[in-house]
Amino acid sequence: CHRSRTKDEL
Amino acid sequence: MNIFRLAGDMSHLVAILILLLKIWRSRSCAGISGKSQVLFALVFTTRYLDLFTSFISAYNTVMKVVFLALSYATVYLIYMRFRNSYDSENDTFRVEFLLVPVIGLSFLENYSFTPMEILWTFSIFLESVAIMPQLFMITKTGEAESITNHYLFFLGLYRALYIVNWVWRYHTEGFFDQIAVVSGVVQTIFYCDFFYLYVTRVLRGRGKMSLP
Repeated sequence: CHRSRTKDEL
Repeated sequence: MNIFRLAGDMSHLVAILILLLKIWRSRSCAGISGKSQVLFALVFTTRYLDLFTSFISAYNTVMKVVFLALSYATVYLIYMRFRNSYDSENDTFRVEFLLVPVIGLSFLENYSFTPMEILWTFSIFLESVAIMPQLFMITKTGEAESITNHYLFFLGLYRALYIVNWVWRYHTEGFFDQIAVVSGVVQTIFYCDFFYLYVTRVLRGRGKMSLP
């Protein structure tokens, strides 16, 4: 599945 | 950052503050599930491990520190400061029934098999079920104080606003975080029956509300 981008969400 | 995510973070902060101030001012944690609060502290701990390794923005760092501090302060008040008012007879949800599947799933379904990524995935899955002990406790005690209902309302609202944020980000920047979205939808669904009761009962000033 998608590799999540930088974790910019809390 | 978009208005939906900012509103979601603020709603989350309001929820945590409502609970903390309620316990502090009433000097009692009756009706509050300590297990859920421990699970939330665990969610923040496993999710914010990158607090010192990656800097996103001042807002991001400040909010992570605030959420960690407030969640541990809440756990401290429940299990240490006001432990004699902790209702352990009614806070009996078996958290191992949550932790085992969540741990298993985070090893199976993740973006990469690295400690940071697995812990982040664990925190996402755990957050979606962390409120279960609290909801279970309310069904067991038969009712929740209105302040607890406001806490649950803002806590449920926060992830619902995040879902709107994900729709917005998908259409504006093609951002899509499958694990977070699926888990966030599940989490919000758990609040649906509560939302219905909250709107039909609590907002009509009936104060006490009992989940079915």
